[in-house]
Amino acid sequence: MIRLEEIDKYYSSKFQRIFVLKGINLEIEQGEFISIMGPSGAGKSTLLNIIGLLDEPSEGAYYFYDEPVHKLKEKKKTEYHRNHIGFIFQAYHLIEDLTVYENIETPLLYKGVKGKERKAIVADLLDRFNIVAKKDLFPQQLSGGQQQLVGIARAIAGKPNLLLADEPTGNLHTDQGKMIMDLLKQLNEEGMTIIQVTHNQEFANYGSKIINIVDGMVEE
Amino acid sequence: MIRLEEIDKYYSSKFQRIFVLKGINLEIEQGEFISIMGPSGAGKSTLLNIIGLLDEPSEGAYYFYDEPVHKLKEKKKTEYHRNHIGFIFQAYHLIEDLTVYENIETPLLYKGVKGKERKAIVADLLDRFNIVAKKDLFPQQLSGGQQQLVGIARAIAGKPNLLLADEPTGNLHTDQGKMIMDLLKQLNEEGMTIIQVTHNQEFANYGSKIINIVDGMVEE
Ligand SMILES: Nc1ncnc2c1ncn2[C@@H]1O[C@H](COP(=O)(O)OP(=O)(O)OP(=O)(O)O)[C@@H](O)[C@H]1O
Ligand SMILES: Nc1ncnc2c1ncn2[C@@H]1O[C@H](COP(=O)(O)OP(=O)(O)OP(=O)(O)O)[C@@H](O)[C@H]1O
Ligand SMILES: [Mg+2]
Ligand SMILES: [Mg+2]
Repeated sequence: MIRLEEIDKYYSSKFQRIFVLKGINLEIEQGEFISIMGPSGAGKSTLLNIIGLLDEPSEGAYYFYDEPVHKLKEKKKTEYHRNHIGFIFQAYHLIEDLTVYENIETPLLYKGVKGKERKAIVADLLDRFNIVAKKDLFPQQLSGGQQQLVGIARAIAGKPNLLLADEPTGNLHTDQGKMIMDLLKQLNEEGMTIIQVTHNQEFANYGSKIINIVDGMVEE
Repeated sequence: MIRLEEIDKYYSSKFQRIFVLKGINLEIEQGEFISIMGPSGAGKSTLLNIIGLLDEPSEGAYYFYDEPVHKLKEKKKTEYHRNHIGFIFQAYHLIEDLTVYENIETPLLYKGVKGKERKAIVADLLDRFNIVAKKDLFPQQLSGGQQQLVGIARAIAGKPNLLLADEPTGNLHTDQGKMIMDLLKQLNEEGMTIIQVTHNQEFANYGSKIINIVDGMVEE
């Protein structure tokens, strides 16, 4: 489903080229549940952003369902991202002037889901995450963990084929973290391919495979 | 050093009053190292913001060094905050248009520290946290964990009497989290009073006491 070949990502300043990812080769099959770990600054978020079509590699090839997506135009990448991918951001990136309800509903609007079904999906997620009372509030009125839960709900609402989760439990209490991981495990058993970045060893073990990234390279 | 008496914090909407903190009574002595724990939405950040003079209680009294600070004007509170308190924010709140170096240096400028000494303090922190290479970058060019480290460096640069840390290790790898907690322990042994909010049981145990907040109240 996902094939990365010799992916490099660097930033060029006037005097030097800072390599963030070097020679990444990766193959991920449909239905897998992968955990990516590594120190701060290793390049994990950068890698996830490239897989999620939110960022471009500087060199190398990315085949998504065998299609060379690194060659696609911006518009086509955005379409792929919206139709196939759910993304849980490390810094949440909720829309500040939309309510909790509207934030979760957004991917369903893009997918053209009918009003009645949208209502049911959002209501179910608000209930599962115990944030029904917050549905009409705005992101700045929520606690850190509540914002993270809204980010998770938004990412899974559209039942994407591929879920990319960047530190999905960083601001959650251990019980809530477990609740989220059990939910991800269930979604994976129902067919969702999941790639998570996590610093939590216990939660990393929910995946079938752990990939370690150190200094921009996959550690063998 | 810190005495909270019958602190309430609520938000009023047209139909109801949402209580975030109810009847909080707390006494914290100089030199203590306290850990606050509890579920998402419990009111922990809200409590820390009130203690840090960044937010006001709706009811009740707050004595800081025996002074009724809840009665102070905005300007006086800001002065207290800058002279006595270091704050590590759950969402970092770095200044986007200042470099890493300038972000860390900011509290030292407020304290009137001389140029040569400022240079030494910032250089030492960049080195300790292994982010010297990032000193001229801006916050958006850093990884999540790197931003968190800059937030921590900024909070402790001015050697404040009181350090308030809201989830200081949420985005750090376990080893880096331990490095930060060992540093906090050392600062506490040198006299700094520390109150941290954390979801991490292991790191909570670095404190001498754990306070549990559930639904806006201290759990006895
Ligand atoms: N402006 C506001 N209007 C309404 N409710 C608010 C507002 N600001 C905060 N709240 C509510 O206050 C409650 C406590 O928030 P707080 O940020 O203190 O939680 P917390 O214990 O730090 O949680 P976390 O562990 O998730 O960071 C939340 O339920 C939040 O929705
Ligand atoms: N625009 C940029 N210019 C220069 N360096 C950058 C830029 N964007 C990112 N970087 C660097 O890329 C590196 C990797 O960042 P990334 O966010 O992928 O790390 P990470 O592994 O997700 O770390 P964390 O666990 O802290 O979230 C960091 O060292 C960062 O400073
Ligand atoms: Mg990251
Ligand atoms: Mg909080």
